[in-house]
Amino acid sequence: HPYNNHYAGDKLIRLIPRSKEQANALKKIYHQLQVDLWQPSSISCLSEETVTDVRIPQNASRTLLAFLQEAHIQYTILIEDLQKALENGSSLQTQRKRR
Amino acid sequence: SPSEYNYEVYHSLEEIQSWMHHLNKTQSGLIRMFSIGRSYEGRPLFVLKLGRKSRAYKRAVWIDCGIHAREWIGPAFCQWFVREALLTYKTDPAMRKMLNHLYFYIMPVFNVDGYHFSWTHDRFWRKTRSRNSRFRCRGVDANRNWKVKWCDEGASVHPCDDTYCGPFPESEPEVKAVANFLRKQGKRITAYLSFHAYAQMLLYPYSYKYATIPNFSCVEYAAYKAVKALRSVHGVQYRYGPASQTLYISSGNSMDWAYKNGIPYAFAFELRDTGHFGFLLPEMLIKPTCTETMLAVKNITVHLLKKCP
Repeated sequence: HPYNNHYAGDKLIRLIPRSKEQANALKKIYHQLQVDLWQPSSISCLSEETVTDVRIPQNASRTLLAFLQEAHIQYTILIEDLQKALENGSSLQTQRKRR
Repeated sequence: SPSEYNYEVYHSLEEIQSWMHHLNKTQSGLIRMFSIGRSYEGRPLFVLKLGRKSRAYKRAVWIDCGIHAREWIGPAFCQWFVREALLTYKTDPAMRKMLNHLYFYIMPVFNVDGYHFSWTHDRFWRKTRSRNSRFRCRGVDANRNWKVKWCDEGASVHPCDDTYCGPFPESEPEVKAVANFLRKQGKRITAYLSFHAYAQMLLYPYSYKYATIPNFSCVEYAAYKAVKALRSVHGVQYRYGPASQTLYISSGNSMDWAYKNGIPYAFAFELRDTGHFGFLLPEMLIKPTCTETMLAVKNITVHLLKKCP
């Protein structure tokens, strides 16, 4: 597996905070969990109605999802398993070359 | 030859550099490769000068890809652009005009260290790979390190953040090398294009503030036409506008620096997609993404040649 299967179980989640409170809450949890923000590029750009895409490792996803449900922040899972998405996106030629 | 290299897969840094060397040897009528410096880890920073050689004064367009390491579709597009230029120079009047009247300076991989790292270790690495003596974290955001409202809103002072602006402007050798090169070219560079992912947008200045650029009319119309042309290929919608309003405020980026330093037409593309795959755009989408973007770039170039002062 490319990258030693490091991204197995990692998810890409999309959230759109609908209020200032939700945006601030997200900023706080993002800092705590040290998420990888795909968009926007900086936590400081997060505000009401900002589309945020965040990559969350497998071991932290349960914490984040529980938090989102408790805070009534709607989310969509864009990519369920990043490792699978990574492997599916590469041609056999590329995968062979990497090996 | 351009037709033997596979432009529909992502290539490692070594492959891209081999490809550049090969073109330099075999396409010397239209291409010359040169280095503008070295990266933090000592890798050469190669640029391709593309265009019909001429003793007469020719303006130029600068194109860079891969400022952010994980945005692999960027370098894929830069390679595609070169391929299309070489393949269609004789058959496409628009391309012939472009290469006869202008030089194109193409930097397929700006952030060579980061790109290599994203291939070998961390697929989602963004920054350069420079070290910080006081912190364990490495890297600077190469698109926050330019001397234009440096380290203001939208950039971070923390070395561990992905938008870290660096210890000072142009601290990154890659940024310094490109800035020095562009400064040396002076008024010769008429347009600056930078390729990123993902958001499906065509952006122009300013990024660091909410304000209208003086030559808004020409720039905005060029963007409108480019996006319209892009959409005509596969129906993909791109938004366009000033970066601060269309995307978000960010200071210290290359597009704003280019504009502030006298390059009148500065654009940043955020290529496909809008989040379905994000940075993991599958290889099968390289061709449609690059085909539509190619048309947009040709459109901008021809428009600037004809319509803008």
